[in-house]
Amino acid sequence: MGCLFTKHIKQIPGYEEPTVLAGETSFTVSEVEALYELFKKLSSSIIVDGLIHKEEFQLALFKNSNTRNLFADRIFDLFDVKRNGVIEFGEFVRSLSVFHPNTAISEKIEFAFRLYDLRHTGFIEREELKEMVLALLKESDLCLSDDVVETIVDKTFSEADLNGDGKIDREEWKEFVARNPSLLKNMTLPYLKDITIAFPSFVLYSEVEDSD
Amino acid sequence: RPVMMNAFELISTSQGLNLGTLFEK
Repeated sequence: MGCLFTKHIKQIPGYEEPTVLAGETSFTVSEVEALYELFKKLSSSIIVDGLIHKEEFQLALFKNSNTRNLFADRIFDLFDVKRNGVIEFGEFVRSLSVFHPNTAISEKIEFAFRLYDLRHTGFIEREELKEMVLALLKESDLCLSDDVVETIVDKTFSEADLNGDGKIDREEWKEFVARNPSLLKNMTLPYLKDITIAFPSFVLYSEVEDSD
Repeated sequence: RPVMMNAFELISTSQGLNLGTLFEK
């Protein structure tokens, strides 16, 4: 069984079967297939090798392959689970699944924590938070005095660092997010529920009918 | 008043975290 199209895509490095990925994520098989359309577009925008390189990710996010950004770097690093400098299809789908509207809030909380734990210490430290605020200000061409930045960071820490040890641990992060649910709004992409409408071409070739 | 901003709220507005852009044609 299988058509020429299917045989062709199986040769791409890092390709995984949509049925397998759908079983492990919030996506249906059709949605994974539609995501493959998006993945193909992103992974061939500069280097046609079926892998998303950092420059291709930046090009998709900023319309400029040279635009560096702390947060885009962090997202890329988290998507690049194998830490080999590129995002493979399976990594792309599993990571994007965190942003699916149906994914458990606990997964989103954990992903956001890892995103903001810049140095992988298991804590969001004060210096890391300040570094992120400064990066955001620079990105936005906003100018705030160091005193104001310190005050913003201090205030956030006074609310989030419940045990006052100068760093935010996972439990404190969970409590802080529970009190400030809007912090997770960028962890959900409504588009992902309509992905088969946005990228419908693969659906014509779909071998498997979704059961739900 | 900027001093009342939650630092994480501020950060979450980063364009680098707006993955919706990936879906733009």
